[in-house]
Amino acid sequence: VEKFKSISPAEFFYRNKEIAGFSNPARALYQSVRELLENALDATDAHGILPDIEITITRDKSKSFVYRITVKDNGIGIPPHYVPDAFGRVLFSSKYVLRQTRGMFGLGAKMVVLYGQMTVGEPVEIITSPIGSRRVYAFKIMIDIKENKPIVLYKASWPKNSDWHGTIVRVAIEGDWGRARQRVIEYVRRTAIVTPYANIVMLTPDNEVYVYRRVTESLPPPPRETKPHPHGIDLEMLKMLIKSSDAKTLEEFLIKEFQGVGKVTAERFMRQYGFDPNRDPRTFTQEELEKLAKALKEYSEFRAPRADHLSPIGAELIKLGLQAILKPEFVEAVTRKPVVYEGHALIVEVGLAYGGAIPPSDHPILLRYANKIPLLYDEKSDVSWKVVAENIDWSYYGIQFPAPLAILVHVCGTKIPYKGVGKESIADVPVIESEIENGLRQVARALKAYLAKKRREEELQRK
Amino acid sequence: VEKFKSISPAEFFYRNKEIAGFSNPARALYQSVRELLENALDATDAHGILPDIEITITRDKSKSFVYRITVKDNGIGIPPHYVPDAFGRVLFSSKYVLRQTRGMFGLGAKMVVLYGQMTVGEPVEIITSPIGSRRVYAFKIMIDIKENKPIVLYKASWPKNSDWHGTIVRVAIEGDWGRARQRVIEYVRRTAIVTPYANIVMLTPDNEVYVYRRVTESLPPPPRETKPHPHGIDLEMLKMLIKSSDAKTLEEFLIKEFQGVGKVTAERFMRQYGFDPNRDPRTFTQEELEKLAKALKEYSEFRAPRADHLSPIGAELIKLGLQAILKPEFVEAVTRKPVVYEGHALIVEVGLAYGGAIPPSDHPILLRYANKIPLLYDEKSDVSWKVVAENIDWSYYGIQFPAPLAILVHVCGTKIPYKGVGKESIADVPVIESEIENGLRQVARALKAYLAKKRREEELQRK
Ligand SMILES: Nc1ncnc2c1ncn2[C@@H]1O[C@H](COP(=O)(O)OP(=O)(O)OP(=O)(O)O)[C@@H](O)[C@H]1O
Ligand SMILES: Nc1ncnc2c1ncn2[C@@H]1O[C@H](COP(=O)(O)OP(=O)(O)OP(=O)(O)O)[C@@H](O)[C@H]1O
Ligand SMILES: [Mg+2]
Ligand SMILES: [Mg+2]
Repeated sequence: VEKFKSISPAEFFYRNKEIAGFSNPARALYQSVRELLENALDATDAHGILPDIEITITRDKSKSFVYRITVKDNGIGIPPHYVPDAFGRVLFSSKYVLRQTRGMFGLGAKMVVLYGQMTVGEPVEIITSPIGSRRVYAFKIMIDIKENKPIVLYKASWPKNSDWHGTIVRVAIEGDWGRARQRVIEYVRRTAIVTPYANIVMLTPDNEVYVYRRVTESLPPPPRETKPHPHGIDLEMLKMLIKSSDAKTLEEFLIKEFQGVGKVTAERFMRQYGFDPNRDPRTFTQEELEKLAKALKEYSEFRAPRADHLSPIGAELIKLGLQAILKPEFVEAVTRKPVVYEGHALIVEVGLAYGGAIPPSDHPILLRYANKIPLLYDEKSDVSWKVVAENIDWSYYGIQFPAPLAILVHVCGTKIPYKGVGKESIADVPVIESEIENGLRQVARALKAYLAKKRREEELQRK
Repeated sequence: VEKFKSISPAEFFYRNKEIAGFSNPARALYQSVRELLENALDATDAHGILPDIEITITRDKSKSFVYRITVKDNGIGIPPHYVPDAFGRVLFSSKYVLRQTRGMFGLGAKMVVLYGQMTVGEPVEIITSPIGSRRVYAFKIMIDIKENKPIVLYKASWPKNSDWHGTIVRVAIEGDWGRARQRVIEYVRRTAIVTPYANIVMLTPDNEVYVYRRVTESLPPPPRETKPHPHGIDLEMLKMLIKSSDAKTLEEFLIKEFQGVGKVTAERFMRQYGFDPNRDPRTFTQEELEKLAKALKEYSEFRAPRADHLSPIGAELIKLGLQAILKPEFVEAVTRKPVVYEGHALIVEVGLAYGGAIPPSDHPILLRYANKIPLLYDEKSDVSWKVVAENIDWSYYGIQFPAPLAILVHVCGTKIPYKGVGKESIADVPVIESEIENGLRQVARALKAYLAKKRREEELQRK
């Protein structure tokens, strides 16, 4: 007879840690460093703070394969009453709003704590002091897996005698530095390339120190919280928006709850589809809601989403970064206009580097980023790879493989449709695929012109 | 100021449906058929029932891109008081036990319901009658996403006037049959190959009918629930086992809660590590638990896991299946002995087919299965691909590419470490990688001998 039961989200991710990228000790060490570093960057550059981040990875003196990871940042800190849930409750987050951040699931820090708890059994240590707070707070936390809630083993606080603000996270996990080393170092390096305003220092178990000093004091404008765009709104989201809105009429609802809808646009929209502007949206029947959702999806006159709440890397910075790491003879980059995916605004950026010190290979070298996070694994199941390897006929642009060609793709937005909670590859979403393709064709055309010009000059020289 | 909140598992998977394989209408149609068919097979062959399964996919008459999917089975049915949670509560399942089943997450049916709810807005319809029940039960269910609980819009029951038992699931979703068609048909065909005891009929939106008649009445022994093996037990699992066990002493705990541990083995184990057999495991300190977990992991005298609770396809059936689909000139297959991964017993099976009607290609054709589920996507991020394309030097076995070579890999066990909840590829787990490699070398050696013999015969003929 079948034994039915339900389990908590903590138990789900404890049983299925491979789903979150923790599939073996080397991957777990990589993923743990990532999750903590991504949290540190979200706590700084999304809040107008020039990041100063220190990462320390050391071997435990007695237990083999046990590593202690410490990540320290000068970010906004965490209000003490939220710390236990932030590190001890799966699906708890401050990033469930519509804003471009690296984090989005409410899971990362908890996976690190869970993995440490199951492999080593020690609590995570948190030290934090929010901006403006006069105290420093310290915690030792474990997760009650069955109930999905934090177990606070220790907490303390003391007066702050400096103006330090930020967070220190210390955890002990089973890992494998030998196998993880190359990817961890690559990950931090590729992070530094797109955050030239950050100081990042990493001490490794082999006692190597990697220092990425900031090369600019100018922080890009931080991403801002926004409203959903009407395109791609599904029925459930529409129902949720209506439920949580204080708007009394349909017209007020459209203007207040969406971006890209002003009074004039709202009136035209309602007139075109025969909606009553004064109707209370809470009184709509299921059929009327379906009609409204369908109309919102197809109406083409809504203003395209603005880019100003998003935070792309920028074409100049992409070119600088490619120049610095690859030393190519030619480099080009483009930042596309925003598009909409299920109500979310997305910007795709594409960079191309050719020749110079790039070694020839059978496929383009692909450097992927999503919300400024470097994606290093699962390349072949990423939508970018599909575009670069299948949708583009490179011979049309004058490229014969093997060729010295590198492509950088950055997708940023208020939601990244990752294929997995380990954030390694982006799903096959049609609008993203076509944006990458169009951006790639733009930079490839520039390469084609460059190669043609180069060939003409070489022929002239020969004569 | 950061807005902290927690969300329910239903809201998590609603917001991140790409994580579960629902990344576009074509994938969603494929995934929906899969999830329902996998549930129907679990309800039959895991319970000694020869499966009779009907799949119907029809276009909605008025709404474009809306499809209605119906899956009917003759399985064990669902007790009516569990139906609402089974289809309306995310992370609710009867497969959270240690038994080889296709399902494992408690999510599949709910994802189909969620996706239908957000794209079309109609409830899922369930009709079910458990074996031995005298009534048939009908439900219409939607999911309260915020609270992660079912909304029962309709329920009814009536006396059963036949001995039918089983379940019918009917749902309306947005899909794209044009783009999904090839993969859905391939998925059902590859399912039928490894379930030759099943009748599967599928009616498609193009009014095609695919019929897979059973070619045998003999069902393999159903998989059975088992206990964890001591190898790979982590601290958390050890604590949970102790907590839920009614054993009064350590000796009783070891014998009762694990497979592969008899009285003699338990005594030897405890003596070797200096444990007191009469100690109540509930009194162990954190340090003693760590010592016990470590000892359980390393002690080499525990009996290897038995294969009898698992349900592999079997070498004969793999060869038959490869022969039938590929018409090769040579075929070989091997079923490996069970190994342990984190307390779970796993069996890897490898099949190889060469020549004949197989078209030559640059890489081996790879047919992947996990717990008898065909895996069609994300091939290049699967551990099998890594072994087939990187770990094996095919020239050593007499293979020069392009070559007409196909490999089948089946991994079965009480837990499959998938990379994602969409069940498309298996994570890089070291013991699985080495098992696939060893199995592959076994069948490749047989191919090498065959090719050598063939070459000798051809040379003899030439003289
Ligand atoms: N270093 C930090 N500084 C400030 N806040 C932090 C820090 N680390 C974690 N947090 C807070 O804890 C919350 C939970 O972090 P966690 O990594 O689990 O989820 P997330 O970052 O929101 O999403 P994701 O799972 O995608 O990483 C964050 O939303 C953030 O509010
Ligand atoms: N056709 C069916 N016949 C009998 N029981 C079913 C059927 N479909 C679903 N169930 C029951 O409903 C439960 C939930 O199904 P669901 O697909 O959501 O999860 P699962 O199959 O347990 O795991 P997974 O998410 O990996 O598919 C199953 O565990 C099973 O007990
Ligand atoms: Mg995070
Ligand atoms: Mg299922």
